Amino acid sequence: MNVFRILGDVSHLLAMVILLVKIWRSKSCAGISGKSQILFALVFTSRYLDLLTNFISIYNTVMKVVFLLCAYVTVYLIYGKFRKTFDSENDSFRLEFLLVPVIGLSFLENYSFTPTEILWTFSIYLESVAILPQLFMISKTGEAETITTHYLFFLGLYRALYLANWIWRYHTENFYDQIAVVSGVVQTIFYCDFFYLYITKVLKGKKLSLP
Amino acid sequence: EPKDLSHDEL
Repeated sequence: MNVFRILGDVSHLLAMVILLVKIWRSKSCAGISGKSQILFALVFTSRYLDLLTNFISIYNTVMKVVFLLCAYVTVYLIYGKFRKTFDSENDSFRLEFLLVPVIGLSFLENYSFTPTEILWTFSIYLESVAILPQLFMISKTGEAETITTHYLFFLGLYRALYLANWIWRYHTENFYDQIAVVSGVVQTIFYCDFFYLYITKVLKGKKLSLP
Repeated sequence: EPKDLSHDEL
């Protein structure tokens, strides 16, 4: 464990908490892509199947449970409790355009052709594209609530911190997880234009609106 | 060498 990974996990948790607070307090999931949240729940489900079989540490187990809970509660709030505020018309990204290539690639490019390893690989590839429906929705509506931009900032920051964690682990313990690193780079690249808008607009007190 | 498949990261 290193400081980049801890900060990354905290940033990831913070993002999920910000989203839950936004939905709960505003009693609305306007501007939130339910499809992205479904994909995140799928990412955690397919990645944390070893929750009961492969004990790594208390921290690892607790965080996996918390992440799974946050993901499913968020999906429930969007499609259940506050479904009347769900903007399904603008949440129109075709999930099959993501799932088909990701499933195909996880069968082609993995470390070993076993069910748990293919599911782990699927979760890594899926996570790198899971935010696209959300970014697509913002580009379609042309704007995002400020609290939503904070959610996206910490969500993007988490994987950027993981990139630093992998550099650190490569130099200190010669650890190199190619599938996770390549996917993490792709994932972080998707946030770049958002990061630019966040830093140049939101941090200056303006509302995030796309030209 | 076979990859360490412990996947100790979240």
